[in-house]
Amino acid sequence: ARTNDPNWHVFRVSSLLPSPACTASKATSNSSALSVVHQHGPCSPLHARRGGAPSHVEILERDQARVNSIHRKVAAAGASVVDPARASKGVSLPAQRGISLGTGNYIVSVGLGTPAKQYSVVFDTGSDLSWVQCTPCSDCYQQNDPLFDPAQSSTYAAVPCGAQECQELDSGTCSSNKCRYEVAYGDQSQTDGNLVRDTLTLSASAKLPGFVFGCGDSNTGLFGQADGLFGLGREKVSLASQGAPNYGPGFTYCLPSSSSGNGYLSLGDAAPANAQFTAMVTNSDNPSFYYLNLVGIKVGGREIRVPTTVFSTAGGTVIDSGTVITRLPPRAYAALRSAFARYMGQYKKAPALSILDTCYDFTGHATAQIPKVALLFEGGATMSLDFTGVLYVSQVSQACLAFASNGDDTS
Amino acid sequence: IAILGNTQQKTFAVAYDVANQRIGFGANGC
Repeated sequence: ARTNDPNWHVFRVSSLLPSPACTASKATSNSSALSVVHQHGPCSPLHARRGGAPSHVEILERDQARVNSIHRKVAAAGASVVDPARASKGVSLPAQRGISLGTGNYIVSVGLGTPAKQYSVVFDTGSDLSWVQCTPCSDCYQQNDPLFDPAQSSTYAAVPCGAQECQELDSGTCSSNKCRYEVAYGDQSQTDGNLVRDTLTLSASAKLPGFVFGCGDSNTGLFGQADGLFGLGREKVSLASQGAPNYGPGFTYCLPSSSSGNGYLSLGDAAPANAQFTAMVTNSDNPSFYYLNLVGIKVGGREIRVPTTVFSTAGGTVIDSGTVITRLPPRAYAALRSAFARYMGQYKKAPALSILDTCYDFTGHATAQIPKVALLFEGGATMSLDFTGVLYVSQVSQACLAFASNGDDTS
Repeated sequence: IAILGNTQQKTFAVAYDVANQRIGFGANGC
């Protein structure tokens, strides 16, 4: 066993699956931080009422839908010329403006209104506008908590049509001097409602008066039982941007290693002392997304052989809280898979799991070992992944390398 | 484009340092 080898993870096979009970201890970084839990885990307030968590195959299929929609959005933003040959064949870009929700994996609990009432919302770095379902509602799905009721809040106000926030909204329209918003996600989910403002309570000591968000009165789609969604994208309306004057620009989150643990989301927090940094890249065609430059990958302490142009010509890398599995350019993924498999020869191979094609059966092993995988970013930042970031485990007999290829990038 | 998904981000404190236009990764963040 390579217990002391810094290039290997050695772990008990029994620890691969999450505990069925919530084992979270307080993981927040300070008093204004929100607790982050997995939407379908035992710590989630949505857990008890849910109609059954999605299967691993469903999670991965929805993940692929989110990835496809990110690619479509990027392609649509970059497309300046319509290819007449494609157009004549009836090929067209999708009309959806947003990206698919995926499985909305992580949720936070926030307070809205005065007095504050708590709502469990998905947090998403891939979109900007925050919203909750509101009453009166013409078309709302069933959610975890009672709907947000503007009449019960002394600090609620509608955003008038002439307000800057309304005019800056991509989808803002005016109706009876109310600013109407619409967000259409890439999986056909949609929310429509009034743009409003009210006090957002992050903790007893951290409030954000006048927080602008959507008060959804017509909401359909794959929102599960979440009370809404909070966007942490880069545009002005996002929670990250609105919180900047109070807490400073930026935010930090930590996602727990297991769905039975918890992490945190903290606005404006200083970076941890041990953080390694890489440049945050802006793409004006896709101003919501946080781009960075991935330049290499190490497996078992050795950098895999991939020309740096494979990453640089791939269009960059987006970091996304709502995509489950990291997608790599095909040549990079092929090299990663090959290197990983070379180290895993002692284990029985297992069938593929949806988009994950490199899987192992750890049945009969008390402990197991896998090579460490590290992502290398421009500027020298190295992210040596936790072992829960290397394997996606559906069961002990099917633990898969948690990466996938972007497929045919000429398609 | 490549996408850095949330599985790989687990246990890292991921800091979006907007003021300095950089993203940081702190191991063992939670």
